[in-house]
Amino acid sequence: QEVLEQVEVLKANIAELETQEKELDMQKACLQQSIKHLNEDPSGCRYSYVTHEDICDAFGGDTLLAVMAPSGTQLEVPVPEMGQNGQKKYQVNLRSHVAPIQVMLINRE
Amino acid sequence: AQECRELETERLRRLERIKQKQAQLQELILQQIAFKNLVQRNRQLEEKNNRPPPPNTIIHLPFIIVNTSKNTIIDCSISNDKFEYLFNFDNLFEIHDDVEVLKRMGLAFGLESGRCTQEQLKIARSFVPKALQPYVTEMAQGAIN
Amino acid sequence: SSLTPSATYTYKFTGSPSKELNDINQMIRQSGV
Repeated sequence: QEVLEQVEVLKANIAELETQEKELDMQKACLQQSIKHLNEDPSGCRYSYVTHEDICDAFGGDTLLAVMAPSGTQLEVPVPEMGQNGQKKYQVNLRSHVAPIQVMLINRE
Repeated sequence: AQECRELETERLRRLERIKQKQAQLQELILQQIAFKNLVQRNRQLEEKNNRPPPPNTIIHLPFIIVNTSKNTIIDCSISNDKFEYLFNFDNLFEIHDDVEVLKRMGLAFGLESGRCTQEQLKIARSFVPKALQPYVTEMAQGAIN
Repeated sequence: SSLTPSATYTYKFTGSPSKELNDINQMIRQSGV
């Protein structure tokens, strides 16, 4: 009898979770659409920039590379391997099929 | 008892999926708030200065940032048509997208870490649809994971 | 081009979620340890 009651409780619980999940899916879709509109809106596009100073302030004294690339551009990072000189090699490969990639070196100095 | 075990597994699977979707939704909310805050900031600054900033001092979204120590040596190879780049670093680096940069600039009002003043919370709530405002309040109270 | 696919982390502009960049950063950090 106890197990039967437990089964009923679980079924009710799962039904609630299903409703909750559907609502989350709807909210996510709505928000993704809203962000898409913001990105496509001409006045939004005009003001959607950051300054070099904004970026430098966000990353302390690091050397920074800002990469502007078309949608679909592939960024590949191989797992670092030991080089012949005993030092690890860290690589980033950028590959676009649509338009040129722009890279800017931003350095406070 | 078998059915009970299967239902329990199903329940846990759904709970995990809901947790992931809530995190994704919170991330989208932060993205929208940060973006709208950025647009507002830039619009106000341009109105104050009566001109836009010089084009060579700004970077338009979307972008990503690769950051590394200022002592790192970077070797860069570029194809003639600029469709391909290869960077070799002799040290560690990190990669962040524009949303992360906006968060670091404080444009998400610290909601990602549960640090947000009442005044900032009021503004942040106005940047999202009414149905999602309770999520913003939860984040401000530190409920975000 | 000599690397096998499993030895490379990939991210697509305006396609992949931020989490994939976090995974790359974690992998780089761990490799430096």
